[in-house]
Amino acid sequence: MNIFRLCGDLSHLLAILLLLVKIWKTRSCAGISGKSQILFAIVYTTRYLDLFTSFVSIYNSVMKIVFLSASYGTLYLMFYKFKPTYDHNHDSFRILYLIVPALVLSFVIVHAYTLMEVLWTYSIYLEAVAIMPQLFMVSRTGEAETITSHYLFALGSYRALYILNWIYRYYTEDFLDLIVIIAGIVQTILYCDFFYLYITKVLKGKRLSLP
Amino acid sequence: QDSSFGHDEL
Repeated sequence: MNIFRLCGDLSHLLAILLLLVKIWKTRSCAGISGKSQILFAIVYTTRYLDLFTSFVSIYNSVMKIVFLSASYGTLYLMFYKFKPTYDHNHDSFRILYLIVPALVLSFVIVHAYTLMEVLWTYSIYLEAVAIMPQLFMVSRTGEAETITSHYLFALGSYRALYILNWIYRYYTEDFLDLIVIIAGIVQTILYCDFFYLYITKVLKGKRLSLP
Repeated sequence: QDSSFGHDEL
C-alpha cells in the first residue's frame, strides 16, 4: 500500500458512493447510464470472486464487499426503485460490443489459464471500457449534471492514481503486471476528453455542456 | 498453486 493507491481507492469509493447518494437524494437516475452500471457490476463480480479464495487484508476484503454492494445497490435503484426516471432512450450504446471483445481478449492475453485468472483478466479489460456507454450518453444529451461530472471525475482519477501507484511499485517492489497497467492506461485515456471539460468548465462553476 | 495469481489490488 502506498499513498497513490490509497488515494486511488478513496477516489473510487467516493465515486461509487457519490452516485448512490445522488440517485437516492434526488430520487432520480436521469443522466446515468444503466449500461455502464451493468458493466461495472459484471466487473466487480468477476474480479472479487476471489473474496472466497484468497485473503489479502481486511482492508481489501471490506472494500470489495462495499464495491459489490454499492454496485448492486445502484442497479436496484436504477432498474427497480426509480426505474421511471431512467433515461433509456439516450442510453443506446451496444454493450455486447464491449462484453464480447473483452471476453475474447481475456482468453488470448492472460497470465494463466485458470478460471479465476481468466475472470480476473476479463474484469480488468471490461473495466477499461465500461465507462463508454456513460460517456456516449453524455455526448448524446450534450450535457451532464454537475454531480454526475464529479462522479465521472472521481471515477476517472482512480485509475490515473493507480498508474502512479504502479510506477511507484515498479521502482520499490519490481512489481510489473502489464495486463493491468496497459488496461489502466487505456481506461484513463478514455477519460481525458472529459477531464479537460471538467477542469475548464465544471471547476469554474459552469455546467458541463458540449458545444 | 494460488490460482488468483496474487492480485493484491482492488
